Amino acid sequence: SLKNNLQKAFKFFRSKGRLSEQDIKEGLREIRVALLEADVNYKIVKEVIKRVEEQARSQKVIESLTPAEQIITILYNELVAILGDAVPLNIVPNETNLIMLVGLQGNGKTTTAAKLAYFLKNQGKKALLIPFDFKRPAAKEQLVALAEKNGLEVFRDTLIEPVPTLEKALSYMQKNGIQIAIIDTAGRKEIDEEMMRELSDVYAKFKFSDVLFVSDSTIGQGALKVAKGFSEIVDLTGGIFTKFDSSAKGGAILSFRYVTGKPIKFVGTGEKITDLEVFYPDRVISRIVG
Amino acid sequence: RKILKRKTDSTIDDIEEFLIENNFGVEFTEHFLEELKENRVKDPVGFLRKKIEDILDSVDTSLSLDGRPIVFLFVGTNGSGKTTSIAKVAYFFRNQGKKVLLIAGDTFRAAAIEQLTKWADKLNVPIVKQQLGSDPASVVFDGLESALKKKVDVVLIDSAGRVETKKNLMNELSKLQRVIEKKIGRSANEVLLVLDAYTGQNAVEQVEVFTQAVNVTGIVLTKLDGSSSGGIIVPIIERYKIPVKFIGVGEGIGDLKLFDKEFYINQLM
Ligand SMILES: Nc1nc2c(ncn2[C@@H]2O[C@H](COP(=O)(O)OP(=O)(O)OP(=O)(O)O)[C@@H](O)[C@H]2O)c(=O)[nH]1
Ligand SMILES: Nc1nc2c(ncn2[C@@H]2O[C@H](COP(=O)(O)OP(=O)(O)OP(=O)(O)O)[C@@H](O)[C@H]2O)c(=O)[nH]1
Ligand SMILES: [Mg+2]
Ligand SMILES: [Mg+2]
Repeated sequence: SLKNNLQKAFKFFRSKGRLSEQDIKEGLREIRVALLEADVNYKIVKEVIKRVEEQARSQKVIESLTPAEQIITILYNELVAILGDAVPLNIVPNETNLIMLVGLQGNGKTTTAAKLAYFLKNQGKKALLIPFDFKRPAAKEQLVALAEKNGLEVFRDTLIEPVPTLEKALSYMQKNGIQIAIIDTAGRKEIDEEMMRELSDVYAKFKFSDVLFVSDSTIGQGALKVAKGFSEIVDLTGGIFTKFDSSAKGGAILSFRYVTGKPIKFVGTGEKITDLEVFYPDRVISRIVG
Repeated sequence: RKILKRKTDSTIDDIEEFLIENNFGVEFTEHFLEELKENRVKDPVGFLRKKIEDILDSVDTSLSLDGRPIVFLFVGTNGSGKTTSIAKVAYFFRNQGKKVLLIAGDTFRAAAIEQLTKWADKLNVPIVKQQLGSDPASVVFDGLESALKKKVDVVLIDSAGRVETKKNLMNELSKLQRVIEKKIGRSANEVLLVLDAYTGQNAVEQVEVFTQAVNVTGIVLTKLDGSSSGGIIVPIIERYKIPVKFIGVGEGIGDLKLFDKEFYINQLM
């Protein structure tokens, strides 16, 4: 496991006292394996190891009495630097705030939309859920069911076209004094030109306070390409990583952040409406690196 | 995704990058690179292709179709494509003239029953369901009872998505398997683990835990139409000897293939 691999690396470093070139190489190899097994992308691991190695080779580390601690700290700082801090939703009071959720099929958008509405409700902010998946069987029913079960407002009068639906929802919001809406889009592949065109079409016609990439934490090396693909079609404002309650290490989170530069705002930790947590980089790093 | 150049154009680093980026994992990759060295391989790409072919050939991908009704149970993690795969498999069997019955075994997730019902209506096949929150074992029992009465040819059972870390949900699956065996007097023809092709190393843990809960006989590898090659199944097949029986290549009813070795390797390499 990742934790075992990194503990191996740290044990190795600590047992060495002063570090030789060979020691550094060997320890970094263990770290590299650990990151790859945590699903961090190959190219990113290469970059991180390179940076750690450069700093580890500095005189102050080699001559240090606690080189192991130094290297561990260097690695930790590199990961923290990549991940960045949690960033809140871009909600501006007295304005219309549209939050759009996008991502691959089955990654947790509909469930997360409901969780976000619930999260905002607990902050005293009312959010309208807008079913925006016109393709998947019973997609609208799923969001309506989640809304009804949890006392959330959902826009029921949906047509079957994205742009007219959103226009109608906006006028509904105006009439009813609702300032926040969460748009649950259909799952789509970043390589599906038609579906990505539908997305960019909607993105171009309305103003969004947040466009959040929702991704399963269990995704592997492909996370890099998927995140890049979505970020090239719409200007993402952040990511939400679901299924943090699985045993996946979540290296995809690092890949997302690295390739898009966008912050991670939340993690999904289960199927209940309350299973949404604000992103804490420390928690993610300790999960990735044990 | 990473594509390999033929024969001598690919260096060891290219091979390593290819294997890692296609989710073969560190263990498989390091072992393979060792093999390349030990065998002083001149055509590493050809050697890799042969190794993958051998692994895929080492398992029997044919479907178990004995007995009536043929019973398939679909299990897997959340959002992997179980419900959609059931619709596709129903279409597959219906087109062979078989009488198919669906069992809405996901009694937990919002609108799960509605989703499968819509597929049943599209396919014009019967579906057995109870209300949300009912015991899945009870729906499975009732469904099989109905299937036996109606002398249906194929029964496809949906189950709720679940993560491998939830022991109680794994126990629930074991119970479903027992209910099936008790009702039809034998084990299900297939217990299919539905696996998303984008999944990384967690797929190994999914297989590890699901196979402890139920007797997984095959894998449905979904979303292979996406940008992921599903390379993770190669180390999984090598280690667990569980065959991939179906491949999902889209969201439509016809987007299903019986596992095809050539198709799989060509989209991978
Ligand atoms: N264990 C767990 N399951 C989750 C989490 N988030 C969502 N799910 C489950 O994942 C499955 C897929 O969730 P959906 O919300 O339907 O995913 P989606 O992205 O809307 O799917 P499409 O609309 O088909 O693209 C459901 O079974 C959810 O209950 C999470 O954080 N943990
Ligand atoms: N592109 C593509 N999408 C797929 C494929 N199989 C399933 N999907 C999509 O993946 C999403 C999830 O599919 P479901 O069938 O609801 O998955 P599930 O495993 O039943 O989900 P839960 O019951 O919530 O655990 C849907 O949007 C499907 O259309 C596939 O082979 N290719
Ligand atoms: Mg959805
Ligand atoms: Mg389902």
